[in-house]
Amino acid sequence: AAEEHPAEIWCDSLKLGNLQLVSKLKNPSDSCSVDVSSVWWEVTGCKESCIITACEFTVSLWKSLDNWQWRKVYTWHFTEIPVLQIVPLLDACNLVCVALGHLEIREIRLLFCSDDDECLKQSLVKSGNIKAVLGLRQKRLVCSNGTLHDHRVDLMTFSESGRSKEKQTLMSPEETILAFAEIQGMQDALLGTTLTSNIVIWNLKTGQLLKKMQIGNSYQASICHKAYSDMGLLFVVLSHPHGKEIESMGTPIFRLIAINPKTALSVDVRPYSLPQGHTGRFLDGEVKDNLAAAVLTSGTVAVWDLFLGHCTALLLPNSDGNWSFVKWSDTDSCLLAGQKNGSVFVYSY
Amino acid sequence: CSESDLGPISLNWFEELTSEAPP
Repeated sequence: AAEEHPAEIWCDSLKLGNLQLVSKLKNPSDSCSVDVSSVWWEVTGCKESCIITACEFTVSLWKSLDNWQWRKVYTWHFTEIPVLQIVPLLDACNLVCVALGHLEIREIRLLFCSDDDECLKQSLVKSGNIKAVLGLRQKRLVCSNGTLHDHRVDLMTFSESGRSKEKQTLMSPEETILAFAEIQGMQDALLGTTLTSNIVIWNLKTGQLLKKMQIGNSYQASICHKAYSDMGLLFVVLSHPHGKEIESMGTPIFRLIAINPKTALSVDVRPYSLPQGHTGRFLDGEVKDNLAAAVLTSGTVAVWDLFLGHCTALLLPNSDGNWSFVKWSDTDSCLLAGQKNGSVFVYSY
Repeated sequence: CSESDLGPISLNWFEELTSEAPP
């Protein structure tokens, strides 16, 4: 049998791979689940890593108990516009942002608790036609909004309590930004990808647009996930939600390219494809350090080790249904995988 | 990746681009 179906045997050994199920959170809400993330929060006087889940009209914070059990401690409610995604502010404590909208983001709200009475609060941070948003370290948030003629890129910095914010405008590349990505280890640099296959770099301290670099037509509508600066080059992880299948290498879900920011020249380094026998396009995903995870249109989650260059784990749809969103926990090597019915599974990697 | 593919590489690219870009 192994000789007849070598690809299937290999895929079987990949299922779960390095992932081990450690716990499950079940949101009893009737509404559709949309996102999950991890966040630092001070609960009963102690700062700890919590899980935050989003349904269409609620966002809930879960505190860890013993033995990988979770208890819901806070729920913020929204009435008019549904939640689209959680926007974590990476190293912030007691602060998290959410993006609300229908198909496109219409509002970004900051969620926090008041110092005095621990009442749940939310404040409107930005409204309008928001195209891309990313939470950064040092309680900063960057978002691009507006159309071609009134395009703006804003950087906001929040105070510890979330009550006030400083706002700075970054120079616009004068085209639609699809996504932002931090450059690991360079807190004053920010990278973005645009609708017309440009990669742009900003200096966040000065607001300057440092470079706009064309990366070719094969990268149409690429989403940047993470960048690393090394030896004078930028290594950028991209996904291609509209990418075409390349027969010789299967379906590349992520791709690593190297760019020389001084000359704007770039080369392909490596595609990250699905194992033989698996198909699907990129739906949702996240890159943390050397690990990339993606939910595919097939309902499967796939994990790649960017250094090893191949898929190291597959989570096939289970009896509850397809996977619909996936995130890495910020504090430990855990994968948070969620389904529309409100189930979030925590896997250690 | 080599200089033949990517052109001259600078370790201080961020500082250099900042000084060259419009304020």
